[in-house]
Amino acid sequence: KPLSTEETNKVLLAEKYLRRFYRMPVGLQGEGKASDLMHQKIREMQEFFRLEVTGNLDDNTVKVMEMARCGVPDVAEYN
Amino acid sequence: HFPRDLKWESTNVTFRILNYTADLNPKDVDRALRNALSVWSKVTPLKFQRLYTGNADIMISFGSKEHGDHNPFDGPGGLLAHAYPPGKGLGGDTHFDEDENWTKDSHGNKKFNLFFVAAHEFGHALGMAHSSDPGSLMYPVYSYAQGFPLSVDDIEGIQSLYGKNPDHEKFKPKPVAPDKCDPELSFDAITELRGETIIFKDRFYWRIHPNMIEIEQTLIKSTWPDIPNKVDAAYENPEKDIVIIFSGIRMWALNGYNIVDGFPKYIHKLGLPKRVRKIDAAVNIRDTGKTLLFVDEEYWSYDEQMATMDSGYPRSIEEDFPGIGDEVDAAAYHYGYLSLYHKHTQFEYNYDARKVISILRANSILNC
Repeated sequence: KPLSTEETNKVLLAEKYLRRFYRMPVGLQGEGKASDLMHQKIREMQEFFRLEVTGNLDDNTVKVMEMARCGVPDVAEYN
Repeated sequence: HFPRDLKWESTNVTFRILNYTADLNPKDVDRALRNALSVWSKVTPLKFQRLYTGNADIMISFGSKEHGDHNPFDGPGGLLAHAYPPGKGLGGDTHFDEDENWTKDSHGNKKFNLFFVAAHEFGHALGMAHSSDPGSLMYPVYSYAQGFPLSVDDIEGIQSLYGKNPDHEKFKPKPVAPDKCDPELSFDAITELRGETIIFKDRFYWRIHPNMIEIEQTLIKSTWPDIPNKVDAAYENPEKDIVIIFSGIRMWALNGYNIVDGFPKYIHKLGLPKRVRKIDAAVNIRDTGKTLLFVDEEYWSYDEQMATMDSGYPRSIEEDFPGIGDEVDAAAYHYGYLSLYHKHTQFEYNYDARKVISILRANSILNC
C-alpha cells in the first residue's frame, strides 16, 4: 500500500537527517539495501540519543529529529 | 572528541568576529561570544585573544542558507549553527544561522540564546565532538539552562585535550543526568498529565506514555524554560485539565504543555501559612476532589471545588499514613491506591483501608 503523505514526510525528514548527521550515503544502494542501511543508521541515531533501539521511525525518534540542533554530525569525521 | 583528537597546538587561541546578527546589539553579541569562550577558558589553560583584522584561529560569522563553506543552513529552526574542529583554513571557524532569532535571554518560542549556542559551538572549535549525555553542553540538541553550562562530561572532555586551568578556582559542573536504574534513585515530584506520567528529578523529567515502551528523559528547561530547574511537587487536576507545579514558594499551572497565564503565583494563595517555604509532594485524590499537600512531617488537604484549605489541617503524616515514615518526596494516585515515594522506596497505599499493601523500589515505575 502506498505511504501516506505524513509517512512520506517522516521518511524524507529521516533521510535528510541521517545523511547529514550519520553519514548515510546519498541515493539508492540497490533494491533492498537502501532500506537496510536506513534502519542501521536509525539504530545508530537511537543509540546515540539513548532512545529505544528499534531501527524504526517511531514517534520519539522523529521528535528528536525535528528538534533544533547543532549542524555538526554526531558520529562522523567532519569533512 | 573528533577522530584523531584534533586540538590547537598553542594554548593562545585567537578569534575574530566578522559580522553581527541583526537580532541583537553588537555589544550584546560581543558579550555573549566572549562569555561563551570564557566557559572553556575557566576550566583549561586556554587563553583567547580577539583580532580585528587578518586571519584568526576561530573566525566567527552569521550567515544564512549557503554562506560560503558548502555547508548550508536551512532557514528558521532546524540547524542553528556549526563549527569546525581545530585546524588550518576553515578549522575552528564558527558559523551561526542568521535566519534564527537570536536572543540574550531564555524567553520566547523559536528564539535561541546566543551565549548557549556559541558555548556549544566553541566546544567544537576547540576539539569536542557531540556528547550523548542529555545534561551536557555538547549534547547536539538545543536547550536553555541557567548557571555554569558545563557538565562533568564536558569538563573531562576538554581537560583531556588541554589539561586543567592552574589559575582558577574549581567550577561546580552540572551533574550528569540521573540514571533511571540507579537503585538509590529518589524522585523530586510525580504527576499525571493527560494520561502520561511525568517524573521530575534534578534538572530533568522522565515522561512515561502508556502507549510507548520507551521512557523519555528531557531537561525541564527544554520544555518549560520559565519553570525553575528544581521541581518540588506536582499534581494534576483532571477536572480543570491543569497540572500544578511547585518550586519553592511559587507555583505554575500547565494546560497541556503550556504555562497558564497569570502564573507563577505564591503557594500561600492556596491557604498555606507563610512559614511554609516548600511543598514536598502533592497529589489529587480524584474520588474526593481533595488535593493533599505534604510539607515536612505534616500534610494539608485542599478542596479544589471550594478553592479553600480544609479545616483541621495540618495533620501528622506518620499518624494518618501508618507504615510510610514521616516524610514524602513524591505522590501519585491511581484507582484508590496512593503511591507514596520517599528516598528510594515506593509505598503502595490503600487509601480507603489506610494500609500499606506493598513496598517497591522507587524506580520500578521506570521499568527497572
